[in-house]
Amino acid sequence: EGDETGVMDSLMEALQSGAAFRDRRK
Amino acid sequence: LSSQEYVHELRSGITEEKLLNCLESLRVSLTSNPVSWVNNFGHEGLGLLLDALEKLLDKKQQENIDKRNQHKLIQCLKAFMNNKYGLQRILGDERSLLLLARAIDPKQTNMMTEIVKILSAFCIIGEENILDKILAAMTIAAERNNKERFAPIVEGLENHEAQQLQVACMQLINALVTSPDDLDFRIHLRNEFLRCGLKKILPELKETEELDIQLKVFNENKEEDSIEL
Repeated sequence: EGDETGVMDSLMEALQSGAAFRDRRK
Repeated sequence: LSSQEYVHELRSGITEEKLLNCLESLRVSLTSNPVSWVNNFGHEGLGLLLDALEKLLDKKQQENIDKRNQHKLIQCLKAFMNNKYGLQRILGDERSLLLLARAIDPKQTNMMTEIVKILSAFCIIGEENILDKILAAMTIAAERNNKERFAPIVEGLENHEAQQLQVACMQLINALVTSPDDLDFRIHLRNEFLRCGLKKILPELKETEELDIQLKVFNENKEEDSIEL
């Protein structure tokens, strides 16, 4: 189950750092 | 308490003060127990959490305890959806997005920060039609308040006393504006935010260091869209 948790935390971290947006336009 | 005991508590119509204790305890349980526990709770529990949130949102005059319960419910929902099962359950329940959008209140800065972060995360999970669903929820919520759909987000950005809220609002703007594959739609959403007051406050936002990353993302995407156009 370990890899299924923290989904929202990961998404929020990616948004906060801007990484989520760098990945989007590729 | 077991997951079923929480379900029983939530269903039993407990007083506001007891509800607050129950929700805080539930938040901890949802955070610390295995996904199977969250799964067991979710069968009936998610509907009960949404019922409770809807009931509070429908209240004409909210007392302080109601506001605290509402914030705690948002935290429980966040803990519930912090795994693939919970996230899919929330996204599959059409009431969830609408209630989250309705709970956006620039006067309750901490709660709004959490909701706006949740909605931003939904935008980037790659779920089909999620952008349309979020925009529809924001539109319906705004219509209830006779406001423009992006007005509460811009209002949150204007609150220089709450920098975390400002960062979260700018994240949501970026998440929404960069979502569509269609260039015209991206430009349309960006212009809607700019018309709604973002253009006016952008110069003063540059003074806030915490917003550097999100403002850079906003400007870079705007630039790229201009070139593409």
